[in-house]
Amino acid sequence: TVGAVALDQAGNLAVATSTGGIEGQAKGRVGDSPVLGGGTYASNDSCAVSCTGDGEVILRGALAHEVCALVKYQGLPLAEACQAALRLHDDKLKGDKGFIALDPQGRVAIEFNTNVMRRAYRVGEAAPYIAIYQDE
Amino acid sequence: MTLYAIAIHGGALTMKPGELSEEEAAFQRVGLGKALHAGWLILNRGGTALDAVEAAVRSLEDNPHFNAGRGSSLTRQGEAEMDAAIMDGRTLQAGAVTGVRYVQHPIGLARAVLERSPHAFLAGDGALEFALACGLPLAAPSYFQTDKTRQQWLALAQQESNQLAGHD
Repeated sequence: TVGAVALDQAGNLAVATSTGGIEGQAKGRVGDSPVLGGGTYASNDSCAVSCTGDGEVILRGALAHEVCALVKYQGLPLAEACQAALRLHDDKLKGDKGFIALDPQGRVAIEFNTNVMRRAYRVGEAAPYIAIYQDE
Repeated sequence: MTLYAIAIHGGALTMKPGELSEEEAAFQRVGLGKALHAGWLILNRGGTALDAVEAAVRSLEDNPHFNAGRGSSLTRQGEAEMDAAIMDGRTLQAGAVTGVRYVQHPIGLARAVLERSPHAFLAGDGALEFALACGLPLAAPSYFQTDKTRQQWLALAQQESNQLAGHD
């Protein structure tokens, strides 16, 4: 799954997510990526989030919307909201999860529980950050 | 100073560090940089966040090293069946598609659903027919397959065939 979140100079957020699914998946299987609130969500009053990982787990947790709701209603900073969503119902929602998120203040959060998460971000004119492995 | 920012993720078939070759990792880093720049350039020039995320994802869909568009995983039947979604945080307008075949840029189709249909989510044949009606570029099934996805699909098919060996 690939995805992007952005904040433009007018202060608007957006998200896009696209996927080829999982290898050998059943015909007609739908994961989290195209489901609004599941793997993809954006609202100017909270944040923009794109998810990757075990689609069924992320979908059952409605995790993209969970991050936005934690920011909006609980007032959590973006990174803490992503960490909380990562741990949400940890006993019932076990699996690989990764989030990229961005808020209207231009704060980027990237949280994941896997060894590999190919990711990159750039804020304004600052140098771009590009990484693959967990410890980069 | 005006604030703008972009972040991306680029999932691929290989999830374990030990299985990811240095050469493949290098291709992926270049691909991430290219996609990031495509979106960043739009933001830097004063473009919209919606245009920026679409451009970044299109770049990753074009790149066979990532699991979307060209390079997608294959279904049990050996086909690429793709999903995509896009959402505008300003208006809460959204477009999503699932089970899409042949459409070169599923994210472009999701954007068309957002802008040119009264709906938020189209599936399968309906999504494909909408892509045709919008004149979006299509590609043959082979376009979406790579050597790696074909090999992985063959390995899975062989495994399934072996499991069935004891049955009539």
